[in-house]
Amino acid sequence: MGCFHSTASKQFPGHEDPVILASQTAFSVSEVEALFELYKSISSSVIDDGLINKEEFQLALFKNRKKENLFANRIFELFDVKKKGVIDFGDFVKSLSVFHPNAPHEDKIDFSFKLYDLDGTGFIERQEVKQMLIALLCESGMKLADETVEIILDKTFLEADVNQDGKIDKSEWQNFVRQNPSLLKIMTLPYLRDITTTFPSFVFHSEVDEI
Amino acid sequence: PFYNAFEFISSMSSGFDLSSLFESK
Repeated sequence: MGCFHSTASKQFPGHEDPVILASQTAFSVSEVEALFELYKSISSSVIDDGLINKEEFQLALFKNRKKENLFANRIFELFDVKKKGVIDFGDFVKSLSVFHPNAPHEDKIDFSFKLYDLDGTGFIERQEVKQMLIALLCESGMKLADETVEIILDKTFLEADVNQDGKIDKSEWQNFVRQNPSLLKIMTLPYLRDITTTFPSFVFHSEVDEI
Repeated sequence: PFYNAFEFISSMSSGFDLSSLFESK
C-alpha cells in the first residue's frame, strides 16, 4: 500500500491503515488521509513524536497550552481510547468519526453520555453535573448563587431522572436527549464533511488508489 | 434562562467545541 503506510508507521506510533480506518468509521479513505494532515500538525506542535498529548490537544483547541478546562480534559480522556495518556491516529479518527454528520445517532448519544459521566460509573450523577456547572461558571466568569445552581439541578433531574434515584442512566439519557435534541448539537461537526477541501495537501502524500 | 443544566453546559462550554481544531490548521 505504498510509502504512505511505511513512512507513516515509522513516524507515527499506532498509525493504522487508512483503508481499514475508513471501513470502521464514517470517513472515506480520502477523508482519513486528510485528517492525517490535521493530525500531523497537532501532534507535532509541542513534541514531535507522532502522538497528541494533552498539552497539544489544548493548544489546538484554545491556542493556549496551559489552559485547564474540565470539558476539554473529558474530551481528551474519551479520545485516548487506549488509556495511554496520548491520542494516536487511530484513536483520533475513530473518535472524530462520532462527530461526523453521517455518524449513527446512537453513537452520538452514547458518546455524549460518556462526556457527562465524568467518573465512568455508567451513570450521570447529580454531583457530576454540579461539578460541570461550577466549572462552566468559572470558565465563563458568570456568577450564580449556589441555590440557583441547585434549582437548575432540581429541574434538570426532575425531567431527566425518571425513576428519581438521583442519577441518570443510559436509558433515561436516551429519552432525555430525544426530548431535547439540541443537546446533541455539540456532537456534530459540519467541518468534517469538507475535510478533504480543508486539507487538500493530503493528495500529495497519498498512494491509495481511491484518490 | 437555562433550566436545563445540560443545555447550559453544552451551549456555553468552549471545551466541548471541537470546531476550533479545524480552525487551527
